[in-house]
Amino acid sequence: NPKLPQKDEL
Amino acid sequence: MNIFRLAGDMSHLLSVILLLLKIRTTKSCAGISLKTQELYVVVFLARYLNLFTRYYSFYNTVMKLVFIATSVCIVWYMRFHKVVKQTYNKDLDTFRHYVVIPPCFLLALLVHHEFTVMEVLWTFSLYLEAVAILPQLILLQRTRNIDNLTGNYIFLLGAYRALYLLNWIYRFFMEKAQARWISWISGLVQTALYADFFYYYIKSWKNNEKLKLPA
Repeated sequence: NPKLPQKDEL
Repeated sequence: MNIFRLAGDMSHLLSVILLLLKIRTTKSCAGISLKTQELYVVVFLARYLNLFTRYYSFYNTVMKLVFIATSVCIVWYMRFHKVVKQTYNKDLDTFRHYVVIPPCFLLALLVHHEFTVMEVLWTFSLYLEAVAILPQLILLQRTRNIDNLTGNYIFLLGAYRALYLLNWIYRFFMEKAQARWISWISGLVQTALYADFFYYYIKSWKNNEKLKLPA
């Protein structure tokens, strides 16, 4: 869902 | 991806490669805290669970696998390699690291973005990583002569999260990314723990003298 920060980081 | 995050990831990657090289070439892990290395294995396993559920990019997947593999490999060397394990400062590396795991997990159960298994474990990994360096910093104060490779390893490890702080600032203003309080505060605490190490590391580098932390 949009409110969760992206987990595209390590 | 922005330059700060790339620099941060490269600094992190370089730190683990440097540590592996030190252990493999000198066949010694003197001055390295096994406790910190084991905490890092827990951090990576808890954080990279989404390795199997979400594909972001080739880079993201490869880096996760590299961090998990290198951290497990380092613990293996320090625990089981017949020559290396003899050089482990068992009597100096006395921080009871299992003490920090339950509080971090409990905090993750209380403070998180969403109450799901993945999200709580991800949050737990952030809190744990913030304090994972403590055993290593304590061991450093007890180690008389810190070799250059170890000093550089810790500097790069500290620099990676400091660069991530810049990355979060960049993303917040440039990409209008939403507030990531949990990442920000954990990252600030983590970087703050390196403050005095950074001070003595830069001082020893400027005066071209041996790195020494006051006991």
